[in-house]
Amino acid sequence: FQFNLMVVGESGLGKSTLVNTLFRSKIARSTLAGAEDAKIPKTVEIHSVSHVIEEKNVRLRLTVSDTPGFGDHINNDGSWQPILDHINKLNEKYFADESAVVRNIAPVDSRIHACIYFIAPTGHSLKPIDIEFMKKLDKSVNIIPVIAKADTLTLEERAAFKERIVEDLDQHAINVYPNVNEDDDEEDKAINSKLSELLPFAVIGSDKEVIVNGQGVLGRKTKWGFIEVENKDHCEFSNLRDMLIRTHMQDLIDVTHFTHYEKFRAAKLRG
Amino acid sequence: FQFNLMVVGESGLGKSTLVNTLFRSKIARSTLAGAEDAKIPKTVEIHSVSHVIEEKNVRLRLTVSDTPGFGDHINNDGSWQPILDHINKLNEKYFADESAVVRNIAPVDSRIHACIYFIAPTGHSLKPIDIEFMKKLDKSVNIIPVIAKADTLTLEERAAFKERIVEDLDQHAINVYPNVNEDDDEEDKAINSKLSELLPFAVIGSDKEVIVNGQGVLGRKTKWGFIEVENKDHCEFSNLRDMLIRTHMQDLIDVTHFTHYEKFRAAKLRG
Ligand SMILES: Nc1nc2c(ncn2[C@@H]2O[C@H](COP(=O)(O)OP(=O)(O)O)[C@@H](O)[C@H]2O)c(=O)[nH]1
Ligand SMILES: Nc1nc2c(ncn2[C@@H]2O[C@H](COP(=O)(O)OP(=O)(O)O)[C@@H](O)[C@H]2O)c(=O)[nH]1
Repeated sequence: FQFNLMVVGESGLGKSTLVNTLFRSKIARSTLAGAEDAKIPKTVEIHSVSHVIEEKNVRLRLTVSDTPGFGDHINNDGSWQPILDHINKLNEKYFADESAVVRNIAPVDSRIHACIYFIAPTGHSLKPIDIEFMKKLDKSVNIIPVIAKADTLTLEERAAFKERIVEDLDQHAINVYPNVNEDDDEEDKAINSKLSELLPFAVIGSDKEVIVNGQGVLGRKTKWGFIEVENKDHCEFSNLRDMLIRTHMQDLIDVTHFTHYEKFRAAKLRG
Repeated sequence: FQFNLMVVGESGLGKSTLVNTLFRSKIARSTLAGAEDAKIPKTVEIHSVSHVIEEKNVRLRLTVSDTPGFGDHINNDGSWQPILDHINKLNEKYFADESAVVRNIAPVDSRIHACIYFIAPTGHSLKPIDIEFMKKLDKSVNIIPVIAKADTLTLEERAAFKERIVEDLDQHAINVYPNVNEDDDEEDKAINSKLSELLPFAVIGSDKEVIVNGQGVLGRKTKWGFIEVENKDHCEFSNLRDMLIRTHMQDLIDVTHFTHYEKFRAAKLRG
């Protein structure tokens, strides 16, 4: 079982921490470019790290791709391009493997199944770079926008910010995952509508456990209180995690194959 | 008494809120470009608003200049230029007034006495745009860097972040205010050294008062606790406010006149 995740957003939005929190492991801290002494690359690079992890007795080969340099320069023109190129390079590889003469082996699927886009918690609205990235890539990959470091916002600010983000997404006709598809069955539609109401998920990440009442709780210890990552009153991290790992992982892979890759393949066959 | 403050930093770092908090008034919310529906201007603009406020029985004519557009575009090349041009335009005006034939009236001083530079609380280090701005302007204006929205960071993250910022400032030989001057008297040196140890100030702003034990307290009400802006255990807002308004206002004006303006004037006279 192969699942490929990409995280995109400017440096310092908690991407490597969130990946650690999602997979409850130290995979990201030492390997993603979030490391303290990482220099910002001169161009946007793609760094991928693969791990075998076990979630509920299922062995999962997880690949996480980070995109250091995106949004980090004084001039970020075209910073989306290397990322789209990378996605298409993976599509090319799948296409080549799929078309290979010996077809009894399923190709290794290294295509990006989900791209988590980190929105800075400014409290205002989407930035030009956010809009540009999502407009350029929403027809090529499943984009899941999240509000990064959501503890920066009070609950009222969060609600107002989400409202403006949704307006921006509508205004620019940006497709985000999950899409509520008219041809889904009623149950799926209901689940996805409920999810879309929450979008974008306001997330908080932490790989530090604090002992609260004898229990280890993941969170951030501040001078004015303890922020609990898995507490639904505090943030929507667990909604994101459940969607990615428990309820929607297969759907993310299917939409990637039957919608995004299909579009790529059709264009390739047309020449 | 005229005091002119400039605030610089990307949109959403709490600049208009901080100005409100500093001067305990609603001057910024309705007038600075931090207003909710403000569009990002296509280039960097300078918006100035003047108010007469009373601080401790002293009537102060305060002008606050905001710089909407700075750092907000996909391509921020040269975004420092309009700001430096504005500072020099004010120097030109002072020079013209100073050299005017009728010299018995002191010129209205509209020069920028302090430029508060807002650093995004990424937790990593200064961004290229931060370094470029401060390098380009530190010889022309008093720059006071602050860590914006410091409640985003835990106390450990804040300490580590400050350390890296100070390393970055040293490495790029950036001058920030207050400078510990060798020719200051011992008492001033002691005060300034103590201040420099805290720099950059980690600030939190709020124009909302919450009733705590029957008292109105300025702060941010979150699900996990109440963040108090004027509590020194929470952040260094009051250190910044005291420095700006109580202890160092005259020094900021003096350094502007005798150091920054003097350099401008000397260059002007040399032709
Ligand atoms: N306030 C807040 N800080 C966070 C959160 N997640 C991570 N951080 C901190 O933000 C800093 C940068 O995190 P990192 O994961 O390296 O960000 P990256 O550059 O996007 O990979 C570190 O000091 C983290 O501890 C969060 O949800 N909220
Ligand atoms: N977490 C946090 N949020 C803040 C702080 N100051 C302001 N905000 C919020 O950040 C958002 C943007 O603030 P604003 O002052 O308009 O930022 P500006 O665009 O830099 O002028 C608003 O929702 C504010 O309530 C702060 O110190 N900490």
